[in-house]
Amino acid sequence: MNIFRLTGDLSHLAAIIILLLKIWKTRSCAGISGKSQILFALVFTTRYLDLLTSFISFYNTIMKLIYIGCAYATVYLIYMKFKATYDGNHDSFRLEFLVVPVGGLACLVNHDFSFLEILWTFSIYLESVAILPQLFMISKTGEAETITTHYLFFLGLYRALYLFNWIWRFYFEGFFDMIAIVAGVVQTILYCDFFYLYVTKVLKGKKLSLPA
Amino acid sequence: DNPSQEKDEL
Repeated sequence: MNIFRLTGDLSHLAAIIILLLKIWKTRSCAGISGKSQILFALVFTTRYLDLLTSFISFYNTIMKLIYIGCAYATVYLIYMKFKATYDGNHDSFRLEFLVVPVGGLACLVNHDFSFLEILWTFSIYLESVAILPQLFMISKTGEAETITTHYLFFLGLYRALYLFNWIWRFYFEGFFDMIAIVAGVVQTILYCDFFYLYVTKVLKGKKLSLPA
Repeated sequence: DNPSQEKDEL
């Protein structure tokens, strides 16, 4: 555990909590892509199946349970409790276009052709693109609520911090996992355009809206 | 080393 890894995890946790609180407090999931949230629930489920097979640490177990629990709570709020506020018309990204190729890639490029390892690899690849339905939705509507942009900022920051964590681990522990690193780089790059808008607009007190 | 044995990251 190093400072980048810890702050990365906390940033990820902050993103998840911000989104849950936003939906709960406003009693609305307007502007939120339910499809991205389904993908994140799928990511956590397929990655954390090792909760059943191995114990790593108390921290590891608790965080995994929180992430999974929050992911399903978010999906529940969007598709059940506050379904009436869900903007399905603008959330039109086709999930199979992500899940099928990612599943194929996970079967082809992995560390070990075993059930849990392929699911882990699938979750890593899927996480790197899971935000696309949300970004697609924002590009369709042309705007995002400020609180939604805070959510996206912390979600992107988390993977960027993990990149520093991997650099740290490579130098000080000789550890590197090429699958996680490549997927993490892709994931972070997908947020770059958003980071730019966040810094130039949202942090200056303006609402995030895209030029028509 | 086998990365699949060291899944301590989240």
